[in-house]
Amino acid sequence: ENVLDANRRLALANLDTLNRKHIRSLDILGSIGSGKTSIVKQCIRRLKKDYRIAAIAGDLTTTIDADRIKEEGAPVLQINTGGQCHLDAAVIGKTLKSLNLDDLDLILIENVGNLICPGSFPLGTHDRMVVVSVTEGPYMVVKHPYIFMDASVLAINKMDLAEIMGVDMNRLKSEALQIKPDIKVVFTNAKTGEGIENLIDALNLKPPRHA
Amino acid sequence: ENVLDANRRLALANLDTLNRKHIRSLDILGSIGSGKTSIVKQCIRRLKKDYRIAAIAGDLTTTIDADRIKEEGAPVLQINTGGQCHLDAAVIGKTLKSLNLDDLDLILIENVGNLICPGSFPLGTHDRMVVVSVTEGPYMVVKHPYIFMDASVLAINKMDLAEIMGVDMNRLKSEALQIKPDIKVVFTNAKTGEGIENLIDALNLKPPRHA
Ligand SMILES: Nc1nc2c(ncn2[C@@H]2O[C@H](COP(=O)(O)OP(=O)(O)OP(=O)(O)O)[C@@H](O)[C@H]2O)c(=O)[nH]1
Ligand SMILES: Nc1nc2c(ncn2[C@@H]2O[C@H](COP(=O)(O)OP(=O)(O)OP(=O)(O)O)[C@@H](O)[C@H]2O)c(=O)[nH]1
Ligand SMILES: [Mg+2]
Ligand SMILES: [Mg+2]
Ligand SMILES: [Zn+2]
Ligand SMILES: [Zn+2]
Repeated sequence: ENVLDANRRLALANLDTLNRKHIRSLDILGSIGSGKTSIVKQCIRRLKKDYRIAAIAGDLTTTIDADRIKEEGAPVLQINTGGQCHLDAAVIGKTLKSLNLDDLDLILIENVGNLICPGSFPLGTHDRMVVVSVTEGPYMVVKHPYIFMDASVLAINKMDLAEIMGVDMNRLKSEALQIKPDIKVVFTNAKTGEGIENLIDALNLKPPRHA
Repeated sequence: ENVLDANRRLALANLDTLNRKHIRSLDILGSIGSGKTSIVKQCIRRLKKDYRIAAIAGDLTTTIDADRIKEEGAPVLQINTGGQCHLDAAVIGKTLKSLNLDDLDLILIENVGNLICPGSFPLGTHDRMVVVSVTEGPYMVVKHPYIFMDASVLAINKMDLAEIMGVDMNRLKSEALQIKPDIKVVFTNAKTGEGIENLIDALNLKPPRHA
């Protein structure tokens, strides 16, 4: 069994665990500094009245992201991969064991900052979303098509800087739709929270009573 | 022989080839959209009167970067890795065979946009530099120490956006120096060219008659 097949098998096991415990889960992918942690924080802030949430943050090193997410009052675990450039289903499977799954409704996983490798290693979450930042320039979508193929949602973040960067967000959106016609695309400012309600909607995480 | 050792062996072979042909070489690393292509273009623009330059651009797909670099009038080859998240010494070794090495003084290699994996795969260049962008936020240096360990120069790019991002460039610089005390750090705006002369100096590429 090769590495990718082994990962896929473990990912299915993780998904099964989460389903048996009635827990929704989301894997958040994106390049370095695109806004993943900021988006996780904004989502927890808005969703914690309706969901019991835990977050898992993946980085080569440091607990910076877990510490920041903790500011929102949800339990957070930090995974340090050492050198591995992506989270994988094995490490998530282990990590799920140290969470009290009976007390959770939603798990948000922030993957390592990398727009390439994590795409090949599904974690067993129900959904994957990608965060790109306009500050990366105009080419990041067409240059990295594979990462979108498994994603249900794309957040085009740092919308406040699109003008100064000279980046056309609508063009990025159409390029993503060309790669994956059913992907939902939202524009966000994860610093201020603009667009985050739309993101929560696109993720099908809008709590029932607000519908 | 494991993958990393094989790569190291091929890297040494590349370095030997370049040395026998009296060609300087530079591997440019950095996350997606940090400014690598813009820096390559700025360097070619200033150095082409003094060096016969060729560039090699690495991406998963598209010829966007090679096309942009060609605008500077230097020969450029594009490597498409398909899915591999880093260039390696083997593909560079092959690529060097399709260049007329007798007619070159300097080869600039733009690695795939990724602040992690390329660090483990030296290409056999004389030097490696890293480009980070202030738009990635304040944590990218401390979170990715390994990529700096082999680098002689760090360009902290998009300096024009440091204020709006609230990122302290001097702090990033000191964090890099903590990881690698002899790294040279420059602040650049690769769009306008600000700081590029300092970068060329730091790379020891300043042509003799300007000294
Ligand atoms: N102007 C602006 N800044 C933002 C926005 N979103 C995030 N930032 C800033 O961008 C930087 C990086 O944001 P993070 O949320 O840490 O990004 P990340 O993807 O988690 O980064 P890594 O996990 O380190 O790869 C921080 O300084 C944020 O405050 C945005 O929409 N607009
Ligand atoms: N404001 C500003 N924009 C910059 C600067 N340097 C590059 N850019 C812009 O940032 C975007 C990305 O620049 P590139 O040079 O393509 O970055 P890259 O690292 O080659 O990107 P990839 O190869 O796709 O990973 C482009 O829109 C550039 O015009 C800078 O110093 N300031
Ligand atoms: Mg983060
Ligand atoms: Mg480029
Ligand atoms: Zn990888
Ligand atoms: Zn890799």
